[in-house]
Amino acid sequence: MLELRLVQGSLLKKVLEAIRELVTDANFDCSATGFSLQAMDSSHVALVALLLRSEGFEHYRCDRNLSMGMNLNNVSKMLRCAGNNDIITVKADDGSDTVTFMFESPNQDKIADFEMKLMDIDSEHLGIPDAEYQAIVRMPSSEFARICKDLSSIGDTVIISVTKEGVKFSTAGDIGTANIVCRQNKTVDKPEEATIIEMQEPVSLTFALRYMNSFTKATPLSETVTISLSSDLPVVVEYKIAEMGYIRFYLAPKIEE
Amino acid sequence: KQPQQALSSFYPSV
Repeated sequence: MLELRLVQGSLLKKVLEAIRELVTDANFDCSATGFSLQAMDSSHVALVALLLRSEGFEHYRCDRNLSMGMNLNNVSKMLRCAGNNDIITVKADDGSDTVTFMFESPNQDKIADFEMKLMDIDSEHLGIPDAEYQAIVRMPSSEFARICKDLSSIGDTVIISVTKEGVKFSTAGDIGTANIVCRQNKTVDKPEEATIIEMQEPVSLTFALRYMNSFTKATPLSETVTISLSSDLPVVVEYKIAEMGYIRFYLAPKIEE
Repeated sequence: KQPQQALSSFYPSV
């Protein structure tokens, strides 16, 4: 028996919108720890890892570990029927081949339930160890989204370089080149507007902009984004989900020529 | 075009 009640239902809607462009089908794993997902895109270049900790739910019951295979476009279709202020409850019985999404309006005058068929998904799970990164950049998520969008109108790849001077995003294409430098800036009115660079050593890596743009679909989930870079590792683009967990995107770099 | 690496060359399958 599984029953997860989330008063801030819009959060689940945003999570789905954040990942459904990257991944088509995925297994949602439920355990005592929380509601999680790990899935790769079809070309196995990018990976999304989601964690919503059990403490973040108003009610969390998970009698035994459960993995539920879902088509994310179908989940999104269901969740789009929930109002932005609705309370969402996810329910499943042991051994059932369906999951139920229940939507309650804030004043309880409308209750809807949507039952969705589950599917068997044979997905590969990768073991991602904790790592020390050469550089970690924290910046406003809207700024990062803007940079990725702007650069993708010029080129297909972005070179992210971190030095003492700041973080530089560069691209080149048929029509020309572009460089955007963001300097460390801690003197802002609100902490979420700061750009903070923690650098152990300079690093420069090249990534496909198509994936970076896809990651920025998570922007509504968090005011800030953290980009962790090391020369021999995939980049980690993390959006913290307030008091609940995170959504992390991993992207393998392009091979330098 | 620069070649793209796969995630499996960094992380093991578990």
